[in-house]
Formats: sequence, C-alpha cells, structure tokens
Amino acid sequence: MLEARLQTGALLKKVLEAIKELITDANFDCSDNGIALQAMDNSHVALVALLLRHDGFEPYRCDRSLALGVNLVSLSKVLRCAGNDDIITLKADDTADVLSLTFENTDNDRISEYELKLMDIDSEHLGIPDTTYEAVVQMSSAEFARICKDLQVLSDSVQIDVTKEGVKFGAKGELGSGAVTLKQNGNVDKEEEATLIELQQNVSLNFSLKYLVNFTKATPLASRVSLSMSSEVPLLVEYKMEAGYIRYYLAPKIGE
Amino acid sequence: QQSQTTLDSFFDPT
Repeated sequence: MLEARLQTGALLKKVLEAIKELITDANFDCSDNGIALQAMDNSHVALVALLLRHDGFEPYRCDRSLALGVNLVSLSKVLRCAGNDDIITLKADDTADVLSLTFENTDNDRISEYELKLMDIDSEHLGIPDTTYEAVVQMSSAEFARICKDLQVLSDSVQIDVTKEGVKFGAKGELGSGAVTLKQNGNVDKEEEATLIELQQNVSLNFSLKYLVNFTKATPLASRVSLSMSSEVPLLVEYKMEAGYIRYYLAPKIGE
Repeated sequence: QQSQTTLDSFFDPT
C-alpha cells in the first residue's frame, strides 16, 4: 500500500496545474523511490516526466510498486477542495481501485476526506536516452514564461539561438517580428535572475510556442528553469523542486 | 514552412 503525507499540499496543486492541460490520463508510478509520472501528449510532440522523491513526504511508505491510473482533470478538481496550507495525505491499497486523499488544515481542526476512482491505463513507458547537450541555458523561470507569452503574440513558433554571449528567442509572423536576447550575466546581484550558459557548440532550433507556454505553467514550482538543447533532438525544459523535478521534452520543428 | 516532428523517433518504448 501507499501512504504519502505532504506537509505543503500546495505543491501537489501546483504540480497538477503544470501537467493537466498537456495530458489527460496518466499512471502515478509509486515505489520506494517516490512518486513518478511519465506521459506524452496526444500528438506525441511533448512528454512530461515528473518525480516527487520519497524524502519530500513525511512519512512516505510504499511496500510494493503500484501504478495509480488517474484522470488528471478529476484529480485537479478534487485538489481544488484542499486549502493552500493544508497537509495532504495520499493513500491507496494494493488493489489500487481508489486513491484516498485527506486534507488537514494547519490548526488540525478541519479534516476532509475524498476518494477518487482510479482507472486502468495502458501506457507505454519510454526510454529517454542520456544525452550530452550542446547547449544548456539556466535562467529565471519567470523570465522564460514572459518571453514565451510575449512572442506568442507574433508567431506559433520560436527560434532559439544559443551562443556563448547569450540566448536569443526570436519569432516571425504576419504582423512582424520580435526577438528577446538575454546576455550571459553570471555576476548579477540577484542570483535567481542570472542567465548562465554552458556551451559545447552553438545551437539554433525551432519550437512550438503553444507547448512552451504550456510548460511554463510549472513556473510557480521553481524560480529557475533550464533549457537543454542539441541539434535535431528534443528540447529538455526542467524545473527542479526541493525533492524532485518536472521535465518536459519537446520535439523540434524542422525545415524552412 | 516548418514541420513539427514527434517524439516517437527519439524515445524508444522500454
């Protein structure tokens, strides 16, 4: 059986907000290690890989690996019944036909209990090869969200060019064109806002802005985001949390 | 015109 108690229930609410528009149904794979999820969107253009490590929960108990098939829209609806400061406990027994959720307020004088019906989801698990990326950009997650949203006014896609000087996000469309360049600035006072670039080779890649904007729904989970790129391989957008991560992979656009 | 690729050719089912 699974028992996982999360002191900051708001984290789970934010995680659901960050994935529920990209994927509808997914298995939460529970094991000793924690709770993981991997799923592609319907069009197989983007993939979400989530890990909530066991040490983020107190206590965390999972005797036997379990796959909890969840409709994410339903789960996010139930999570809306939890207060932002509530402690959330997830429980499932080995038959895994329901997921029990308990929300306790901080005064511990209001306890609400919900049960969500689970479903059988036959999803294939994909092997994600270890990749050494040609360019890795670390930047403010709020800045990345702003750039994606701003450029979406101009075009459906963005060209990302990374050199050792900086990273340029450019978009061209019917009404005109726009570009935002962030210079590498490791010396800024505010570490959280620094743009850092690790570069083996310059890269120039095109991606759908619709998906990137969707990924930025994870912004409340982390102040930093990393963009890992190599020519003609999927972009990796990673938000690191205290005990885990949310990674998005996006297939590039090719051709002129 | 650019075309959108998919992830199928990059990631293998395990």
